[in-house]
Amino acid sequence: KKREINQKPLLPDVKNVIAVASGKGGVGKSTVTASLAVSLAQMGYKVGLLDADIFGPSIPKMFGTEDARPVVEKYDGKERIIPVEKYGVKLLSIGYFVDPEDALVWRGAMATNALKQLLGDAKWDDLDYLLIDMPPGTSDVHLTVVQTIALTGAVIVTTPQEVALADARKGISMFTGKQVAVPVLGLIENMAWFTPAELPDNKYYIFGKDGGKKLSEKLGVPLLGQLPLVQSIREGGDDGQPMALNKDSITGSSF
Amino acid sequence: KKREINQKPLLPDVKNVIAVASGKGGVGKSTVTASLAVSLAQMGYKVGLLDADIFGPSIPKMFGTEDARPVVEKYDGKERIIPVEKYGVKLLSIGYFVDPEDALVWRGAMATNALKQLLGDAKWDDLDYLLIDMPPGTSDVHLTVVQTIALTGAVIVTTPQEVALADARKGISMFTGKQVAVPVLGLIENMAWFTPAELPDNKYYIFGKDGGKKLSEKLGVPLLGQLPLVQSIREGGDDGQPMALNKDSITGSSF
Ligand SMILES: Nc1ncnc2c1ncn2[C@@H]1O[C@H](COP(=O)(O)OP(=O)(O)O)[C@@H](O)[C@H]1O
Ligand SMILES: Nc1ncnc2c1ncn2[C@@H]1O[C@H](COP(=O)(O)OP(=O)(O)O)[C@@H](O)[C@H]1O
Repeated sequence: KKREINQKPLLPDVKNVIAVASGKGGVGKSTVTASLAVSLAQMGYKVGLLDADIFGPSIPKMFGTEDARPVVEKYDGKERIIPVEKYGVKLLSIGYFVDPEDALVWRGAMATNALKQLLGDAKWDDLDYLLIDMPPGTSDVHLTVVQTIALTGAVIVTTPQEVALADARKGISMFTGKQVAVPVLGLIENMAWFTPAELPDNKYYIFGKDGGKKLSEKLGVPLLGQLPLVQSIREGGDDGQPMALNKDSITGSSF
Repeated sequence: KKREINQKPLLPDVKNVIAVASGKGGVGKSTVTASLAVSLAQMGYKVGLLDADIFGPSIPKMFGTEDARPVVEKYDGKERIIPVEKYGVKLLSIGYFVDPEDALVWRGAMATNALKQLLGDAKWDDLDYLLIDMPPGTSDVHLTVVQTIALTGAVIVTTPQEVALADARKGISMFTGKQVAVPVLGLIENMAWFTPAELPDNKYYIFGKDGGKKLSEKLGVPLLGQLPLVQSIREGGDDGQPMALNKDSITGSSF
């Protein structure tokens, strides 16, 4: 599908730009974006990942690249930022440009300027997919992303409980609203249940049961999958090894 | 301890103003703030709770007051917003003034104006404690809160995993930095372990073990407690019944 480019030629060589959003923080949006990116790269696609979560950039840590420092090179007289590469994915994040201990206490306008630089000055080259890991909420950064790039679509990540679904609804209404009008490609329900190793047949619905599934049915948005709460997924996030979605698993195949 | 009021007479009748922050979203900050407020009210204190999470206000739902609409009354010729009251706690949130399905796609400046109104125009009266449930991140709203109110201190909520601790460090560095200089009263480690009903002696450290405890020791900040992942805590959040911290439990008593 050819992306309809209005006056936004910002990423001419990128076939699909997909925003991964959640409304609520801590539902596993960065974890899912990292897994999605690695899975697409393993399938042979050219993939980029932009961490737009300016105030809590987790992507550098999730790919084990916290110490990487992107270089800047001149091409055709213009300074371009060269993304970091790991597991076949091109990565950029504000996290590569600031000290992890420092809080970036920026007003919205500074955050959006930083983001525009990561979008406009980066040398992404040809990509089949550019995934954008959005920050929680629906504010400056969201407006900037949707106003400067022609998005192919958005994927929404939620957990099954009511408070998360309420924020997922806000996230969906932001994309589908008249101000923005970006198609929602699907919903992922994360932390859907927990199965202890000692009780492989038990499912503990700590955060509720099928909340994401019910929301996707209600809003007529495809449910891309339900991911259980698995300790090794969290460990992979802390150790810089995103879990590639297993093609045979229900989530892997739906992607 | 008398709060030192510089030019900020905004809340003259409030003895202590405590910001509850986390840096990362989804770690249980609103849940802990709600429990803390209810526990303090049960001990006989006069308590207020301001939900400053403009983009994802969960407090109305967590107190079962989504349908409440605060009234505005004139006092001494000035319009004042009367907080909602439930479980002995005075509540205000942007969530009471907008439709839950609508995403508030505001730039930072609009968000801070809305917050200033909730702070300045509200009729809180005499309070022993005003808890402020901060949004995730470290941006406009944070700067506005710390610049317009003399905070007594901040409480930081985190979960044990590395990505959450990294954001908790940022949250702490924002409060202790020279720009702000607010004392951090303590750290709460939430979702510290999960114990299935069928295996009461097992602790599953899904998100890691003692991460918050180690961070509190490293930074010399008191650990106020470790809260396990308990399904009924999540159910209370969805059903509008915050769990009062049991005085005998380790967390209850440390508060
Ligand atoms: N399915 C899962 N099982 C176990 N841990 C998970 C899962 N999904 C996410 N996590 C963990 O939960 C935490 C929050 O996830 P993260 O991707 O940072 O959320 P967000 O980007 O929405 O803030 C991380 O520590 C991550 O490793
Ligand atoms: N100790 C806990 N046990 C079980 N669920 C919890 C616990 N703490 C928080 N939760 C649930 O986790 C979700 C996120 O908590 P919330 O307070 O909204 O986090 P934040 O304010 O940091 O975004 C909510 O659904 C809440 O009910």
